[in-house]
Amino acid sequence: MGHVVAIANQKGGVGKTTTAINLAACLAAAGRKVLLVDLDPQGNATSGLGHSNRDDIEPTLYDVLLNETPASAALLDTPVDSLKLLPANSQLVGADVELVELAEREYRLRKCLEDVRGQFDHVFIDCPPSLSLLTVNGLTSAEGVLITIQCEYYALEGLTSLLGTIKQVRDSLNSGLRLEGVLMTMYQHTRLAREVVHDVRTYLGEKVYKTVIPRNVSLSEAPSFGKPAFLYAPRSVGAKAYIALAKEVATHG
Amino acid sequence: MGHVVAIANQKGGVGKTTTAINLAACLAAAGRKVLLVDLDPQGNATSGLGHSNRDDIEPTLYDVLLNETPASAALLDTPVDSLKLLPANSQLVGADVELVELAEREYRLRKCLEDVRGQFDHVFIDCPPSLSLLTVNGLTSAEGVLITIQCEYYALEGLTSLLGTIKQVRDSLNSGLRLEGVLMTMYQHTRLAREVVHDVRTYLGEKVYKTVIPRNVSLSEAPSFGKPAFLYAPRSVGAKAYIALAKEVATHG
Ligand SMILES: Nc1ncnc2c1ncn2[C@@H]1O[C@H](COP(=O)(O)OP(=O)(O)OP(=O)(O)O)[C@@H](O)[C@H]1O
Ligand SMILES: Nc1ncnc2c1ncn2[C@@H]1O[C@H](COP(=O)(O)OP(=O)(O)OP(=O)(O)O)[C@@H](O)[C@H]1O
Ligand SMILES: [Mg+2]
Ligand SMILES: [Mg+2]
Repeated sequence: MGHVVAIANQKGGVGKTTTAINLAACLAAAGRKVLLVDLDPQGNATSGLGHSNRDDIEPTLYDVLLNETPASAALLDTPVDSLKLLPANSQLVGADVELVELAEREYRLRKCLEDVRGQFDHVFIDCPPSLSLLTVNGLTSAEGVLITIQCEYYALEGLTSLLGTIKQVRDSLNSGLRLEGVLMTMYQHTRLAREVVHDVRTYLGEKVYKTVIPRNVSLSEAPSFGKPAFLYAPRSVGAKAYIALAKEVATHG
Repeated sequence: MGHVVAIANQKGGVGKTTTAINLAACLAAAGRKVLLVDLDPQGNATSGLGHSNRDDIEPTLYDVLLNETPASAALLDTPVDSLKLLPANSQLVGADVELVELAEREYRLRKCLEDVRGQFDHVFIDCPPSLSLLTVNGLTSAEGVLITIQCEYYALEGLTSLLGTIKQVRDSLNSGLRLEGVLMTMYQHTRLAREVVHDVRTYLGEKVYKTVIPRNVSLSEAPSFGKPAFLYAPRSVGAKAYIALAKEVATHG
């Protein structure tokens, strides 16, 4: 059964999608079967993997959650052979309100993924920047949460409330949910970034990946070519950092 | 009556809060009476202006929206004399769901601000990174929307859907809503950033402010000291860019 990990942080722009795409792609390139679920109405993971015509895609995750479409019918190919994508587009904006009226609304995604989970070694869920019902669905579907933290002050500030939310979901909705790991992103050689990394390592110790992702322009250019960094700029520091992270995640189990 | 501007973009981490704090503070320092409303449960504008004890603050915007507290009773001082803050903390996370059941739920904030609007020349609303009911409340309270766009691919991609949302709000909820302006943020000298600025200027012309905010570490350090950039690092490129923006906004009218 595929190991399901939600990539989450309600703080915006902290590298969730960049990590979801590049970690999933590197594990797939190493021979694992991987599914990436785009749970964000912005659809950045969908366009970052080459499907920039998002509003023409049918079916999407919206149809899987709300129109009884089986997840297997919505899977798309990506530039990496053994990486599949469950795409999203702006239709998903409506899901937060429409899910509210359904029975077991927090478990909708978890139920839908049962259809495909067995076909993959890893399932990653790219969450939107909020603590909405969509994100709660991501957290109840997962066994682990991977938190990406930008090496900035506001990102550090939000960590305690995020850990609190994860505990609430574990206590009330998904007792198997644990912290998969914490990834420091967009690291640059400033006093602030060094302090943030130091504070997070002191607070969370072993849970923080040894790999730190540096700020690297190839990582922000790659999505405009619809490719993960290791295909767009294989010798870049950014691509190498995500390859190292994939090795660390694969050995963690 | 104070001119109300919502600072919005559902893409996360694109400089909404940094712009809200620094633009509001520079206009206040120039003698205008300014109110900053923190509409984000993350409470970054609240801590960025020195109130890092957010969870101890009472009342907050949550009480104004849902517990009949008058807005005037929730205003806090900031490091700039004629800048006041309507604070937020994580209690606001519940507001999205709780507002759904209220009558005229989209106009709740607009009604609450009527109590204080007359005391200010400018009211800025810092929106969260989503198109939730809270953000809709921000858009129905405002006369103008200031969109901040990070000079990156994903930020550009989200622009069309954001403009679509603004039009929907104008057509159905707030006929006076118009585009106040578009601000390019975190500019660095890369091909990607130059292309994004060029594309946005081609698409939106005059609506794009001449001032472009560069990526500058002083802007990300200032919030950890609870001060706007012009107080923390007055000679920094970041502080100077926001002073130039404030002049441009003040002359636009
Ligand atoms: N290590 C990095 N170096 C340089 N740029 C990066 C890096 N990681 C991400 N970026 C860029 O920074 C921006 C924010 O990253 P990303 O979109 O992955 O964050 P996110 O947390 O998914 O955002 P959101 O909260 O909107 O979902 C993007 O434009 C991305 O290309
Ligand atoms: N021009 C800049 N130069 C350097 N850092 C910046 C700049 N503008 C913002 N930052 C930093 O980038 C991060 C994102 O900015 P900010 O929090 O203002 O964005 P936001 O759009 O309000 O995010 P959210 O979507 O989470 O509300 C913050 O850590 C901030 O300090
Ligand atoms: Mg994302
Ligand atoms: Mg913000």
